Amino acid sequence: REKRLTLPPSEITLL
Amino acid sequence: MGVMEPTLVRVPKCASTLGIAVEGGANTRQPLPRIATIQKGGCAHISGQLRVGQVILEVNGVSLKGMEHRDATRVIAEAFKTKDKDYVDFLIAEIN
Repeated sequence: REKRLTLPPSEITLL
Repeated sequence: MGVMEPTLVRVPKCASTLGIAVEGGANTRQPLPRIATIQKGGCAHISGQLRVGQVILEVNGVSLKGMEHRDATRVIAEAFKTKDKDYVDFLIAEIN
């Protein structure tokens, strides 16, 4: 759970 | 993570853009690519089967699991670009 909290947000790509 | 039963959605290439914004990928808070927005006038909007919030499990049979954002979006872009098919198959799932 702690690991999950430290994951960065993702960028968003328009396709 | 509760993944509901996957659904195969075939989106015809009926417009010049696919028209989806995708977020997520391996090593992010959103480990599977998720449809963030659907653009009016794009193939996804016209075909009317994809929804914001759905995650994309496979594209033309290629699993996106474990792929980082850049690679997953490249797979989607290449599936749209290839002239081999006049559609893109998405295996999508709703997330609880």
